[in-house]
Amino acid sequence: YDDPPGLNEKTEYLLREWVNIYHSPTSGRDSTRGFSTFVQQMHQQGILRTDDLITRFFRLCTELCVDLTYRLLQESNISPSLLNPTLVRAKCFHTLDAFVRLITLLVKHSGDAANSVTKINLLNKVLGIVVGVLQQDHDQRQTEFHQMPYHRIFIMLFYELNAPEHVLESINFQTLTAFTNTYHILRPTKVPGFSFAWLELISYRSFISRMLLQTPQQKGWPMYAQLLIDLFKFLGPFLRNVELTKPMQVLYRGTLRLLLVLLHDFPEFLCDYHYGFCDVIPANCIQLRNLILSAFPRNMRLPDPFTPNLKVDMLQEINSAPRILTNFVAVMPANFRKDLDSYLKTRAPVTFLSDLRGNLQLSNEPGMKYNVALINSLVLYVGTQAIQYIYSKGGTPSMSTITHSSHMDIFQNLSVDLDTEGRYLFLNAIANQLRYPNSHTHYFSCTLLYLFAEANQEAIQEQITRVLLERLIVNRPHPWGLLITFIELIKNPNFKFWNHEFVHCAPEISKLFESVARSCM
Amino acid sequence: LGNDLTTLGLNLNSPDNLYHKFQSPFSKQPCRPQDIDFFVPSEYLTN
Amino acid sequence: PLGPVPLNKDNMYQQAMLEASWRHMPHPSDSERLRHYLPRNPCPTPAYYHQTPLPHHDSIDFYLRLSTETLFFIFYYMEATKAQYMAAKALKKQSWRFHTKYMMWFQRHEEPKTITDEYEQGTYIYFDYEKWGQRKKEGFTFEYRYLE
Repeated sequence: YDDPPGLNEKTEYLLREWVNIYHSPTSGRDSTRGFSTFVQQMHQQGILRTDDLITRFFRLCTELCVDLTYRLLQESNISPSLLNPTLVRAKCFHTLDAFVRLITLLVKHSGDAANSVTKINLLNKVLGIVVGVLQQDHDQRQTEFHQMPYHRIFIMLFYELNAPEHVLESINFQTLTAFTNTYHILRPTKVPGFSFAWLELISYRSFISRMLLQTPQQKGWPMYAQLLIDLFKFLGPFLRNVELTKPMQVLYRGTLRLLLVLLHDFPEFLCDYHYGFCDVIPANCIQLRNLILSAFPRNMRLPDPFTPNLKVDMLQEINSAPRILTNFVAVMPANFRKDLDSYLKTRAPVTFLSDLRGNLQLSNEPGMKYNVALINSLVLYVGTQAIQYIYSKGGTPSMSTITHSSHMDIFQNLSVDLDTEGRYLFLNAIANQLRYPNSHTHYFSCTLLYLFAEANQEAIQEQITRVLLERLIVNRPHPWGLLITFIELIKNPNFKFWNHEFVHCAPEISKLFESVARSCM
Repeated sequence: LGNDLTTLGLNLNSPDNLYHKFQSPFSKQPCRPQDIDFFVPSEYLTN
Repeated sequence: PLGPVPLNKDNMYQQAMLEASWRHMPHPSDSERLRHYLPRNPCPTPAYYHQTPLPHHDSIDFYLRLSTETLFFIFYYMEATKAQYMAAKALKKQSWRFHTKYMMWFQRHEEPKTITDEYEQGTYIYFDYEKWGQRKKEGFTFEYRYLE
């Protein structure tokens, strides 16, 4: 809006000048020589005089780059033979990469060397301007929107700002934060036409490396976890309904590839943030969730779950609590938390149990009745309190130490009092803790088996079996704790598993159980 | 039953990290060395 | 028992925008610096040609088995990539040394006649990237300050 008269022309002239300087051999390899003369020109044109003019200059440059890209793409659509995709891209990048280099140099040289604040402020400003142009373009062009110029600017700017140079290393964490904020603002639920480029950007190898490996004290982990949650939130409603359009399948498959890279290279990251991910992944996304729950620390050796007479409670790691870096109680309303704590301590107020289902229910809409995040939070909170309580009595979680406690009262109440939908979510919240050998896996494995053994209706036992089975019959990977629990269920005669009607409800189901049983025996 | 995750083009048994050569979430091919931008000594920028 | 949940208006919009952008997916080269000399130009080759890189193609042992000419090709045509870096490593392992003034690779042809702290002098083989061939140079002074 109301750019000073002539600013547009001035900017166009300066950008053209800079592109020539950037590509001329005399500018030196990192364009520094050319840059110092160009900054003089910017000064002469008064561009650097005020913050407002600098902002307008960057916005106009971005718009010029974007318009050029659309024009070239348009030309290539008209005469693909003349302008093949490779050539179009080379022409677009000819200007885009020059613009990125200009941004990089202005960020590097703004303020004196030690002053990182001016550098980061300028970076955030420029990123914000590109985001603004992108969002406006996306909203105006709708299905004609093209991600390419913005994808190029972000990925090349990220690459250049991560060059091994001292001035950049010294502001690297703030740079990562700036890009993470930018990508969060551009998350797929907000800018769906940018989703494929967005997944490329967060999957970019040097972005992964910086966020998950090179940044000290894992300070990049919570930021990267937030971006994955943004992705799961976008996919959620579509994955929930199972039928995916082809584009959604491509995005989902891309998500699986990224998660497989994380599972293979950074399993501890998935271990620490599994809770937040499971909160946003729909309960019926079995394989996606199994992939995350299958992660285990690289220095841990998992005993083969099918080892005969495996003594799980003898494993060294079974008594150590896993790290959970999500603030999972945040979702609990304060008074609910107060009553819960009071009940856990004193089994009062007695109404806590009878009110529990109502507290967890959101609506009467089938399939949407319950507050999933609250159920997940309640289950994990009660479980962790129970484990602490057992240890405080000098015991360790086992089929005998977990019973007859206010904690188990709550679980048994939920098991009996909830309807099918609610119990499914409740049992899922427990099954989501069945991971690698740790105290949570052990406690919740015992709890699930105990609820099976103590169930007063076969429907509950059937549902427990279903929850386990649906996680086992999907393609790999399968979490270690899930396998351990299921094997115990079908092997331990105390659970009389094979006597149940539902085990033989259909020939293929009995065959399936028998095949699993054979591989265990 | 989900996807067979061993067919997505990632060598899940690789002893090395995969992210080094992760080309794209939409590609089955890992990066080749000539695809990976590298901060080489500036003297190498002969062109 | 959750069953499907009908997509709301936002979801439908998101799905439509995703569909539109699916028609022009990002290209691998969008995430790579411009390759002036060897841009990606995929072209269909007969199925019996290698469609994927050879195993261990990105290991230094693989590069050490490449001919010197191939290493020079990679060095000069795949600039600022990991391939160039690997080629340089392989060349050095085969006692080539990069002269940062001529931007050419040199290898001693015989023991230098003179060796001082600043330079060595003698007969060398060098790779001339303009004429694209190895040449012998007698009486050449290799100043160490140009040694990379």
